[in-house]
Amino acid sequence: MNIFRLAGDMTHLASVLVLLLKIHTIKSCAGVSLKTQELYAIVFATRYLDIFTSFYSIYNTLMKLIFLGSSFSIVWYMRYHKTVRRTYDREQDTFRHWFLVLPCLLLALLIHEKFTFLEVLWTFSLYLEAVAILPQLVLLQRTRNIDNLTGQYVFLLGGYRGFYILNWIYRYLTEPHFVHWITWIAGLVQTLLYADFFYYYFQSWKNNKKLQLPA
Amino acid sequence: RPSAINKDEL
Repeated sequence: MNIFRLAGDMTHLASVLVLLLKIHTIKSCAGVSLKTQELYAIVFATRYLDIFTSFYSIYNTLMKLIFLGSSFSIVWYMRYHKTVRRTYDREQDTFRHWFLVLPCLLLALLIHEKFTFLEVLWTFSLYLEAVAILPQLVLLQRTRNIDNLTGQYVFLLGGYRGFYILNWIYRYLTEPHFVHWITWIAGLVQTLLYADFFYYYFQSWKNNKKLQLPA
Repeated sequence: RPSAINKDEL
């Protein structure tokens, strides 16, 4: 464990807590894409299949449980909670996210480190996570008024993978044989997808005005 | 198995 990875995990944790806080306290998921939340639930479900078979540390297992629990409960809130589900703007959240799942699965079947069931699904979860934010970014462009919590959620979610990139650089420099091109490229693509969001987020923060993404 | 090392990440 290094400071970059810890910062990344804490930023990721903060992002899901911000979202859960928003949904649980104000009972609203306005501006949040259910498609992205469903994709993230699939990402964690396929990423952490080894939660029962391999144990690394209490921290590792605890964080996996938190990410699994939070992503599935957010999906549950947005789909089934009587108050929250009414605030979900179904008409705007129309990204065909299943069109993201299949290519990622095919790619994982083609490009992976080892051709085993767990490894292919784990690689699939990496590819899917890289694009999981797309429905949310599309939704943000459509809903003009981005409330602070949703903006913070996306910002933290984008930032965590940025910290992971620093972690990979650090581990590459300090650990022999630590080379994982698939993880690195997927993580880089993921972070780059946030580039324009980050730009407009900083602009709104610097000029102290509402976050508005260009249509 | 080098890939196992990577699995200690979330």
